[in-house]
Amino acid sequence: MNVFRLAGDLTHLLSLVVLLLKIVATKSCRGVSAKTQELYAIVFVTRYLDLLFSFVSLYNSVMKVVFLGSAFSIVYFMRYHKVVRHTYDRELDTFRSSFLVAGSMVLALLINSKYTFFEVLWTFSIYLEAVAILPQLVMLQRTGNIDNLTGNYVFLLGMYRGLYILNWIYRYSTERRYWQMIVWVSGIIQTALYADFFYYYLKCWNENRTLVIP
Amino acid sequence: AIINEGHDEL
Repeated sequence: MNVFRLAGDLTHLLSLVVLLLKIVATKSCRGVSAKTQELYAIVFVTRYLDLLFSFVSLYNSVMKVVFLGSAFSIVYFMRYHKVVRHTYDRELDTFRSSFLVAGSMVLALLINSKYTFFEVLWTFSIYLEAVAILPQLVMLQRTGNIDNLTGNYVFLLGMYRGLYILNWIYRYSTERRYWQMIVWVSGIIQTALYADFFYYYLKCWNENRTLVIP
Repeated sequence: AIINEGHDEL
């Protein structure tokens, strides 16, 4: 555990708190992509299957349970809550996320470090996480004015990915036998997807106006 | 517990 990894995990946690707060406090999920949230739920389930048979640390296990719980809570609110579900902008959330799932699964079957059931599913979760934000980014472009909480949620998610890259650089330079090419390449692609969003987020923040993605 | 296969990040 290093400071970048811890900061990354806490930023990830904070992003989920911000999103849940927006949904619960405003009773609205306007501008939030249910497709992205469902992809994250799939990512967490397939990656954290190891909760059943492996133990790394209490910290890891608790965080896994928290991430799983928050992902399913968010999906529950957006799809089933009697008030919140009516605020979901279905017509703006049209990204074909099934292609992302299928593509990630094919890639995981082709490129993995061990051809076992759990390892392939874990690899699938890495690939799927890399692209899971795409429906949300497309939806932001279509939404026009984006409220602060939704903008901050995506910003925090991007920050978390950036901090993980610093964590890998730190670990690579301090640990022996630390090498995880699949995670690194996917993570760099994932972070790059936020570049455009970051540009407009910081620009609008600088000019002190609400976030609009042209 | 079985030690995992090197996936120690979240």
